[in-house]
Amino acid sequence: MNIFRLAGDLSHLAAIIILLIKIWKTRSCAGISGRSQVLFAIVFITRYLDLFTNFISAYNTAMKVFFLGSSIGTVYLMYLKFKATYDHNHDTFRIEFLLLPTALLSLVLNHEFSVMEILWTFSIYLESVAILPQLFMVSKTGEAESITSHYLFALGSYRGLYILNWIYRYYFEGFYDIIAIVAGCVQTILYCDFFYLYITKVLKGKKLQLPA
Amino acid sequence: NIFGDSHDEL
Repeated sequence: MNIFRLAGDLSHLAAIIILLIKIWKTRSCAGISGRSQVLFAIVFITRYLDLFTNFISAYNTAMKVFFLGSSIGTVYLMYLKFKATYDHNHDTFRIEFLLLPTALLSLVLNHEFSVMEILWTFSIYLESVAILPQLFMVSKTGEAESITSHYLFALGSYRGLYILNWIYRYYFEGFYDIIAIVAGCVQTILYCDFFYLYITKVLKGKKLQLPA
Repeated sequence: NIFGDSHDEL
């Protein structure tokens, strides 16, 4: 464990908590893409199947349980409890265009052709594009509530911090995982235009408005 | 472990 990875995990934790607070406090999931949340739930389920077979640390297990529970809980809140506030009309990104290519790629490009490893690889590839429906929805509505933009900033920062973790681990531990690194870079790059808008607008107290 | 080598990152 290193400071970059811990900061990344905490940023990820913060993002999920911010989202839950937004939905619970406003009792609405307006502006949130349910499709992205479904993809995140799939990411965690396929990645954390080793929850019971492979103990790494109490921290690792606790975070996996929280990420699994909160992502499934968020899908429940969006599609059942606060279903009436879910914005179907703007959440239209075709997620099959994300699921199929990542599934095929995980069968072709992986570290080991075993069930667990292919599911882990699929989860890594899927996570790198899972935010696209959300970013697409923000571009369609042309704006986002400030709490939603804080959620996106924390979520985008988490994998950016992981890139620093991978640099650290390469130089100090001689460890690197090219699949996680490439996917992590793609994932972080997808947030770049949002990061620009967030830093130039939201941090100045303005609302996140995309140029129409 | 029994399910192939482990990934220690979240």
